[in-house]
This record gives sequence, structure tokens and C-alpha cells, in this order.
Amino acid sequence: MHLKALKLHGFKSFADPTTLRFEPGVTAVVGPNGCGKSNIADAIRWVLGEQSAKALRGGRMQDVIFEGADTRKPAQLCEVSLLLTDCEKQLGSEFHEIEIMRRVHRDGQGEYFFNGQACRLKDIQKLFMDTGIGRTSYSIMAQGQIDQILSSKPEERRAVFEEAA
Amino acid sequence: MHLKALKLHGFKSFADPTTLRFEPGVTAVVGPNGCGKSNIADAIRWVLGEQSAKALRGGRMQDVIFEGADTRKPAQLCEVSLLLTDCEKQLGSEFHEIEIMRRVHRDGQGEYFFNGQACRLKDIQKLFMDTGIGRTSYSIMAQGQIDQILSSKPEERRAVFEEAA
Amino acid sequence: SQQQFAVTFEQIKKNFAYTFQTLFGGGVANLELVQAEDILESGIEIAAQPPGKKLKSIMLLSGGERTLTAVALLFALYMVKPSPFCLLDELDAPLDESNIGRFTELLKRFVHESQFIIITHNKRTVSAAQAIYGVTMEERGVSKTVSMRFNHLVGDTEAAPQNIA
Amino acid sequence: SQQQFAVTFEQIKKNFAYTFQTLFGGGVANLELVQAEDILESGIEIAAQPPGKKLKSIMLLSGGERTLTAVALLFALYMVKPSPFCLLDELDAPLDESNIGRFTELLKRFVHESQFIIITHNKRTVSAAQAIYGVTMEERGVSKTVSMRFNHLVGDTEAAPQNIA
Ligand SMILES: Nc1ncnc2c1ncn2[C@@H]1O[C@H](COP(=O)(O)OP(=O)(O)OP(=O)(O)O)[C@@H](O)[C@H]1O
Ligand SMILES: Nc1ncnc2c1ncn2[C@@H]1O[C@H](COP(=O)(O)OP(=O)(O)OP(=O)(O)O)[C@@H](O)[C@H]1O
Ligand SMILES: [Mg+2]
Ligand SMILES: [Mg+2]
Repeated sequence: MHLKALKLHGFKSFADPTTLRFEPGVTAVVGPNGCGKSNIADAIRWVLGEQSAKALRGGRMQDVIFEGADTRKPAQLCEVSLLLTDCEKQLGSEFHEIEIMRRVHRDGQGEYFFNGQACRLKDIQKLFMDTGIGRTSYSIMAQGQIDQILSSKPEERRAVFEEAA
Repeated sequence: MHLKALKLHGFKSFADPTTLRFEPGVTAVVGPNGCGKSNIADAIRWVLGEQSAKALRGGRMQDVIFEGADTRKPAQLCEVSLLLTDCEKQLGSEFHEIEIMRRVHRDGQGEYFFNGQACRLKDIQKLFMDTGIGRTSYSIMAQGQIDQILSSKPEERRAVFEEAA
Repeated sequence: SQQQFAVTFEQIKKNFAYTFQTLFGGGVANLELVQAEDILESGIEIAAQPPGKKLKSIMLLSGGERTLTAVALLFALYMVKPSPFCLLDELDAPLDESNIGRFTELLKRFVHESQFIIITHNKRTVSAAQAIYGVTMEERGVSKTVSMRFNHLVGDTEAAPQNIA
Repeated sequence: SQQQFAVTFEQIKKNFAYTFQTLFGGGVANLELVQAEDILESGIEIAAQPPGKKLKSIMLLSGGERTLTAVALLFALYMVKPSPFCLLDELDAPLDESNIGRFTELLKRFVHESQFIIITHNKRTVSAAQAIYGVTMEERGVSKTVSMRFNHLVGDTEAAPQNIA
């Protein structure tokens, strides 16, 4: 299984619909300070079900919606979708490709979708259980937090090892 | 007033007596990972009276004493001294040059010296009060903590502004 | 189950000793269960000693050494259970040039099992990638992405011929 | 006293707006007393908005923008009360090349009042220094210092002719 594409619309600084296509191997993301690189990481964390506004550097969950710029009005909603391919083996799924999508409105109303069908957060979490992509995931290392596992308490480190068992 | 020299002996990875001379202006400190650059910053923070082992990345205060290496035995004590010049105006002192020194033994016994005379921590703290070098000092920015003032609480930020008043 | 966790833990422990030695060119790294008699609840202690040093605790490691140790643990986990993809946000920021080289060397061994998305400002890390995305904010406050490639003659990134992002 | 703090605070506020605009090439930065009626106890709120952006909170700033904002505040304080010396440990790690340039430009205006000791891995920062110390660990685990200079033709550091460190 691997990531095929990430689509953002109205998520943080991505006001316009933006698609990043990925290939297997290493993809580097570059650009000046403040241009939106870490926002891409936040988008992936968010579409996978992140519930903590603080982990997305915001105060409330609506802080992920495009706030506007000198030349733009604020957006009313934001959407992020993740397209994964070769899913049969690792997800035990009948689909070769799956697309998960998350949407939030200004009033805080949130929705999740699995291949176009509305679903719940629990369904997304169940889908990725034991793949290393879920909540306790060691697979998304935020900026400046790479060595966090070294400063956490011994009992907090267990979750990462259990996920690998 | 400015720093003239820093002398370390047995402090962290500085097993042998080492002197760094400083001039006014900018001095850059370079070297590979783990070679001892941040230990120099810790030495300056320590000689100025730092009481928290955690701020020096240790568990106990004795963790600053050279622990040994493949080719060396652990040291029994460590000493750091700071030589300052042009002190009359900023410190209101009769001396043109002052040297403060701090020493700690394996048994945890600590000593402070002012121009060779034993003194107390309070004397050192009083000497540097209101110069911006003391405890709350904004003048020593630890690695990875540069933006700490942005994440601290509003009431914690006051101390830095009061020091400037 | 208890048995499964114990087997996985032992495997990760062996892997960690191996990946640490590969990244540091020697030294010793170890994982211990804090309460070995209670496998299902016990916390996990991390010990790491760069080559030639006698370290009491991982908190005394330097900034670069901590990052390298955390990466060694990540790869040790991936040797047991590779995650489909991994996102690293400026993990190379504290590393010196030679450690970036060691990291990118080891990374090459994991790209067949996992997809890596690496946010970076360092040209050496970028040159190890198969695909590059540039993020720009030509319109202030609004992020756009553009597909790039690495020009090995010049040693820097340039816009890819036809912009599909 | 209350009066003195109020005067100093207003001055730092003006300075912060100036240093922020210099480092970001525009934008707006502001300091507010949380409880304006209680000057002696009130906390201090920081607001910062890079040019062209509409930011709700400083927590949404990027890694590099946070560092640059913290540096702007440091220099704003130094404009009121320069500290005799200042030690910065790898503050340039999150910055891109052009922001390192803006930082070293602004730094030049403060070197007459304060002495700066800057730990760095970045050649651009090193080239702005008047003196350079290299820290090495030829004997593993034991730090030594060596005086260096910057060879502007080669664009890198080299050992200084006679080693006085
Ligand atoms: N809801 C939002 N609406 C509009 N813009 C936002 C929103 N949330 C964050 N931003 C913008 O995103 C920018 C930060 O982007 P990001 O953290 O991705 O930068 P970066 O490319 O990672 O930079 P660095 O190299 O400094 O880490 C901020 O300057 C902020 O203006
Ligand atoms: N008490 C001690 N005795 C001996 N060595 C020590 C002691 N305390 C720390 N060290 C050593 O100092 C090293 C860390 O040094 P320091 O943090 O100064 O590195 P650095 O040059 O700042 O590296 P980086 O560029 O990665 O930040 C550790 O590897 C550790 O071995
Ligand atoms: Mg970032
Ligand atoms: Mg360091």
C-alpha cells in the first residue's frame, strides 16, 4: 500500500484546490519559511482523524479553515482527501484504491467519507488499525518533535511498541 | 562591559583545562554534532549561578562533572570561571576586571569565588542584577528553545520585560 | 498477547543496537523493560551511548545525537513492521553534514517497504529524493505547489519541465 | 515602579513593531498588557502577523516565522537595555537562507552595544562573525577548542595560523 495523492481545498493556507501526487520512494518538500510545508503534514494528520486542535497548532478545530489573506476572503469550509493504492493486503480491503476525505464547516460540523460514502471517525480509525498510520503513529514526525520519544516517560513509549507487535 | 575569557576544567566533556578568549563583536562556535558546543553554553549558564540540573540537561548537579571516556577516568571536581572586563560602569564595581568562578565536588559540595575570594551565590546574583545576564535572562537562548517566549504564558513573560525596565 | 509483545520487543531491541551503530559508526544502544516481570504494563527505558563516550542518561546527548538516536529507533521499528508511509518534518535541522549523509544512506534501505515524505531546507537531503515538490506563496498567504527536480550538475532544485502539480 | 514599567513597555512595543517589520520585510507585530488596569501584575500578550497574512494566533506561525518573531522581540528588548553579552545556540536551524541573511543584517546593528556568541552549523552565519572557535573531539569523549578563521574565497572555515586557544 502507498499514498497516491493528497488533495487540499481551503485547508490552512491552501485556499485553492491543490493536488500532490506521490510515487513510491522518497518525496522531498521544499520552500521558504512560512510557505505551507508543515501545513501539508498537518493535512495528512487531520484527514487521518486527528482530534487535538493543539497538535495542529490551532486553538479550535475550525482554525484549520482558510482564514483569508490580503487578496482573499476566508473560506466557509475545508476539505482534505487522501488517495491510497494497493490496499488489499495491508488493509484487508476488497478495494484496490481507497479515498478517505474529511470536511469541516465554520460552525464546527465535521464529516468523514470513505470512497465517497459518508462514514464515522471510528470507521477510519478501524481501517488503519495496526498499520502504523493511526493515532499513536510513529510515522508522522512533527517539526521540532523528532526526539519527543526520548523525552517522554517510559510508560508513554509502550504504545509505539505495541503498534509494531 | 564584555566577556574576556571563559575557562573550563572538568566541566562536562571538557576534561582538560580549556580557555576561550572573546573579543567584542560576534564570535561563532562551530563543530560536529556532540563535540561540546552546547556544553560551552551550559558552562556560562552554570558559572552565573544556574541551580536547575534540568536546565543543564542533567539529573543531579554533579552530572556536570566530567564522567570519563574510553581513554580517561572520571574527574573528581569541575571548575568554570568567567573573566569580564570594563566592569566599572555596568556593575558599579571598583574593579576594572572581575573573575567569577564556580566549583563543584563529586559529593555535591559547591563553592563560588569573586576575584579569588570565596563568596556566596547571592553575591553573584546581586552583582549581575538588572544587567540582563541574571536568572530570567533573555540573553542565553538554549538549543531548540529560541521561540520559548512565544509559547510561555502571558504572566511568565513579564519577568523579561521587568528586567529591561 | 504477552508472548507476541515479548518476541517483538526483543526483535526491536536487536534492531535498535544495529541501526544506532550504523548511524553513529559504533557505540551502544539498548532498550529495557522497566518492570520486566509485568510485560504487558511495563514502560520502556532507552539507553544510548555514542562511540567512545560514557553517558549516564540520554538527556545528556547533544541536539544532533538525540535526533539521530530517535531516527535509529524509528528504523528499528520499521525493520519489524514497516509503516506504509512516513512523514518527517525538518528532521535534518539539528544534524551536521556528515550525519545527514549517514541518515540518507540508511534511509535508502527502507524505501522499498515504505514511502517517505521529507520536508527539508537541506540540499543534501533533497538530492536523495526521487521526487520533489516546491511550495510557494507567490500570492501572499496562499500556498501553491509546483513539481521540481534536482539538477545534480548545479547541486540545487529547479522547476520541473511541465507543471503537473 | 509602575511609571517606569509603563514607559519601558511602550518603548519595547514600538521597537518590536520596527524589528519585526525589518526581519519580515513588512507585516504587523504588537505587544499588549492582558489587564491594562493592573500594570504591575499584568501578563503580556504577543501578536504577530507576517506580511499579507491574516493570523489569528502566534501558534499558527511556522517554525521559521516563530524563530524570527522571537529574535525580533530579543532585539526590541536590546534596543531599550542591551545586555553585555548574548549567547544563541543554533537559532538559525529552522531558518531558510534568505531569513538567515535578514537576521545577520539586523545583528550587525547590535554588535557595538553587546557581544554575541553564536553556536551554528550554517556557513552564512559563520561568515558574519569576527572570530570563530572550532570545537573538536579528536580524542573521543574529550572536547578541545581551536581558533579558526573564515576563508571568504573558499566560503568555509579553516584553522587559524597560530593556535592560541
Ligand atoms: N487557517 C489558516 N488560514 C490561512 N493561513 C493559515 C492558516 N493556518 C496557518 N496558516 C498560515 O500558514 C503559515 C505556516 O505555514 P507552515 O507552518 O506550513 O510553514 P512552513 O512551510 O512549514 O515553514 P517553516 O519552513 O518556517 O517551517 C502561517 O504563516 C500562517 O499564515
Ligand atoms: N558530565 C559529562 N561528562 C562527559 N561528557 C559529557 C558530560 N555531559 C555531557 N557530556 C557529553 O557532551 C556531549 C554533548 O555535547 P553538546 O551538547 O555540547 O554537543 P553539541 O556540540 O552542542 O552538538 P549538536 O551540534 O548536536 O547540538 C554528549 O555526547 C556527552 O557525551
Ligand atoms: Mg514547517
Ligand atoms: Mg548543541
